[in-house]
Amino acid sequence: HRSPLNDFERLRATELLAAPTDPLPVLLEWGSAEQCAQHCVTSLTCRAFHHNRQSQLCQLLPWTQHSPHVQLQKNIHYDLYQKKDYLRDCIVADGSSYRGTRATTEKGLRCQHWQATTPHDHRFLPSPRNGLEENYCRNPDRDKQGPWCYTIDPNVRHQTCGIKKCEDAVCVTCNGEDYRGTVDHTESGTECQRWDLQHPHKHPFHPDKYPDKGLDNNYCRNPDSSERPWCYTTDPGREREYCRIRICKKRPRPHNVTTGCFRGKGEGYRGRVNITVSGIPCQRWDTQSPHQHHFVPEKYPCKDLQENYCRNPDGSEAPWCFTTHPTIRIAFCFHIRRCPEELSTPECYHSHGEHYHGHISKTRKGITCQPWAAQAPHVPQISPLTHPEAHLEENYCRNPDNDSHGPWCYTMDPRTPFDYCAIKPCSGSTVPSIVENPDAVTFEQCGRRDERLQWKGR
Amino acid sequence: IVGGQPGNSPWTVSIRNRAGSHFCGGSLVKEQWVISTRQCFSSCDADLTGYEVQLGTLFKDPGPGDPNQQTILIARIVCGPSESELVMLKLARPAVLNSRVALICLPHERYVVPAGTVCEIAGWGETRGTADGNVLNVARLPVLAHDECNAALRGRLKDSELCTAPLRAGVGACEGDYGGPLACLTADCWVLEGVIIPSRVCARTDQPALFIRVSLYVDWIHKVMKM
Repeated sequence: HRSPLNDFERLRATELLAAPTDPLPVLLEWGSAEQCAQHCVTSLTCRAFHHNRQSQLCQLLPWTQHSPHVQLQKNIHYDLYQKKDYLRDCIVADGSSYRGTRATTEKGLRCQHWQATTPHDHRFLPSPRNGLEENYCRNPDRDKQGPWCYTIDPNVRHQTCGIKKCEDAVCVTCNGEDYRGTVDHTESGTECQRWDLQHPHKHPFHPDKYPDKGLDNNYCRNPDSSERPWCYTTDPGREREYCRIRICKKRPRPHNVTTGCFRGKGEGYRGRVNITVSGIPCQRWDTQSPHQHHFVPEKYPCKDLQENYCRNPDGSEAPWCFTTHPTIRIAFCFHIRRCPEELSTPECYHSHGEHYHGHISKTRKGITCQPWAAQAPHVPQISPLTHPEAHLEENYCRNPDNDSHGPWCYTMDPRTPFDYCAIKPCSGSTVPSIVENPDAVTFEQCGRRDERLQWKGR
Repeated sequence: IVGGQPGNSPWTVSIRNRAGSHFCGGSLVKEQWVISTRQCFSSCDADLTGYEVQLGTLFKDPGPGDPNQQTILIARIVCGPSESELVMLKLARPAVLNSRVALICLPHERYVVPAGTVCEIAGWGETRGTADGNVLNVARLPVLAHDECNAALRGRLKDSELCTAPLRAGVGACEGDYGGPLACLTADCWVLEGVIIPSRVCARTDQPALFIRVSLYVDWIHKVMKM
């Protein structure tokens, strides 16, 4: 059940361009990414391959991004797969498969080229199979200390390079939700299943669906706020397992700590609200009744699971808690106020701000305004040509359409066509209060439902 | 919805996170636009990859064969004017309107719902045992006059808020209903007059319930859909 892709790191929408002098890569072959990987693994020269998802063509490459005279380039038609051993800057087991480009010993001595026999003569000569190239650290004799090399110092024949094991190279803070190291085996030594594969284990953690969880290749990750990084295993009999990774000594200071309100998803909320909206007291985090759970305070040291306070240890939409009501397991604490996140300037506007001619040119989120005369990133429907009397100068905030919510502008953020500005209404500004009922209103094409479709019918 | 009963509200949508869990409600105001509340989302430029809305079914978690269920990914979130506590969600593709999926009307700008009008809230949220929490529940609430509500709240009512009167039986929105509609029948059409916002306690019997007054933001809503 091991996929040949397990030996590769995938770079999406990326192409590896070689200098024109290099020999053209091996011809194209047809197949799925896994079939291409199988070809590449069995080829002595292949170190990477392009896979064109549309044409299902693949191009085997004898180089990687660390080879000389090559460069990575965006190309939406290709995914680039490179052998991990050539990319990783850490070793697995004794590092016999290490093919990185480290060329200095742990004491900082430069390595002698394997091709050379001076200053030190030796019998480890390069061959297509043994990976001895240039003067890179290697472990041709399975030395327990890991990759080593002969040194250019006549007095030091050879020395270990001190390359760290992958489980030590990148340590884990808190529960490892932001661990992005390259450990790809579980604590029992089973190899991990790739996150972008659904075999041998089907799972919900598609990398596309969780772009912020770093679900790359088959590396250990923690997308669901478990106690520590884990992965699905390539053993059909064992769905998932934790990985053994060094814990960082230093605990990071929690950022965005708030107490009277919560920001974003409230992962930094450290206030003392401990009751749900429905008035049900929260269950203490250090008890397992009435609801059993795995959010044991000592296992989540960075989440401040104190008492029975609302918290967000798992990246949910908002702070939440287990409730003391036996039939209601969890409740959000949306009733905690959100912290205001808007910028504001000392300037203010009267009425709707239709006569505001100030020089503020930022939205309330701090995004720079697009010049009114510009056509990008947004093609304006309102411009100095269409509204000559509205003083649409530069990229200053204005209210050419008498928007009742004040001065606004097109924004330089391609995703946000327009937004209101960081200007507040002047206090006492005479915005007409709500108009009493206007004359009879009518509606078309909306608000009608088939009253017969009541529940009974269902 | 506490104190309600199963009902049909074809413009009410369920907003679900990447894990497919319902966490808030919304209202379909255009085939590709849903209105909800800012309180349901972590930020105005939240990455909503994998978030979706579910329409066309009365079940909170319908089985695979539900005939009219539509599930559509959310493409974008746009935050409303400050204080509005509103957001608009642009769907990745238009919803298909049918007997189970319909648009709710938007009110006329600054329209005031006459006091006493009986409106309806809907949602898949907490029922506190008063109804089946696995299906869409609806409840009816009478609108309270602005000044009467302001008096009851000792002057804390904002222009951007709309009130309904407390009922002795304890009827109201709760956890999981936030963002859903307060719909009022006007000229034989259901109109989105309010959006449900989190309150400190559900279904209070001693205080009016507050909603975002949509008629104050109709110009912004049209502007977003136009732009």
